[in-house]
Amino acid sequence: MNIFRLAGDVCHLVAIIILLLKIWRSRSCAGISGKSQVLFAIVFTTRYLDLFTVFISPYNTIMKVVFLALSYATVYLIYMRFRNTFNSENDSFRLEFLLVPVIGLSFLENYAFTPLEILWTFSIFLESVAIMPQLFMITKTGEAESITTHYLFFLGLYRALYIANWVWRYHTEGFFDQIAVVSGVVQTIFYIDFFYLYVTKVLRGRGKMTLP
Amino acid sequence: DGGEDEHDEL
Repeated sequence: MNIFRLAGDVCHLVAIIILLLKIWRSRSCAGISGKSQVLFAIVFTTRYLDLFTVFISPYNTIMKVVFLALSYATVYLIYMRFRNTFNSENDSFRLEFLLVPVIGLSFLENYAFTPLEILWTFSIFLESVAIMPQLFMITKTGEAESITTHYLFFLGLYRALYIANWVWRYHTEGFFDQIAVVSGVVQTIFYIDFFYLYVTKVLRGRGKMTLP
Repeated sequence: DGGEDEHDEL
C-alpha cells in the first residue's frame, strides 16, 4: 500500500458518498445517470467475487464490502426509492455499445482463461467506460448540478491517483499490471475534458456547470 | 504476460 493508492481509494469513497448523500438529501436523482450507477455496481460485483476466496488485508475486505453496499444503495435510491425523479429519457446511452466490446475484449485479453479472471478483466474494462452514460447525459442536457460535478471530480482524482500509484509501484517493487494500467489510462482520459470544464466553470463559482 | 495470481488493488 502506498499513499497514492490510499488517497485514490479515499477519493473514490468520497465520490460515492457525495453522490449518495446528494440523492438522499435532495430526495431526487435529477441529472444523474442511473445507467452509470448500474454499471459501477456491476463493476464492483464482478471484481469483488474474490471476496470469499482470497483474503488480502482487513482494509481490502472492508473497502470491498463498503463499495458494494454503497453502490447498490445508490442504484436502489435511483431506481426504487426516488424513481419518480429519475429522468430516464435523458439517460439514453445504449449500454450494449459498452457491454458487447467489453465482454468480447475480456475474453480475448486476460491473464488466465478462468471464470474469476475473466470476470475481473471484464470489471476492469467496464470501469473504464462506466462513466460514459453520465458524461453523455451532461453533454445532452448541457448542464450538471455542481454536486454532480464534485462527484465526477473526485472520481477523476481517484483515477489520476491510481496512475501515480502504478508509477510508484513500478519503480519501488517492479509491479506492472498491464490490463489495469491500460484500462485505467483510458478511463482517466475521459475525465481530462471534464476536469477542464470543472476548473473553468464550476470553480469560478458558477454553481451550475453549463457546457458551451 | 504479467500474469496476476491475486489482485490486491480495489
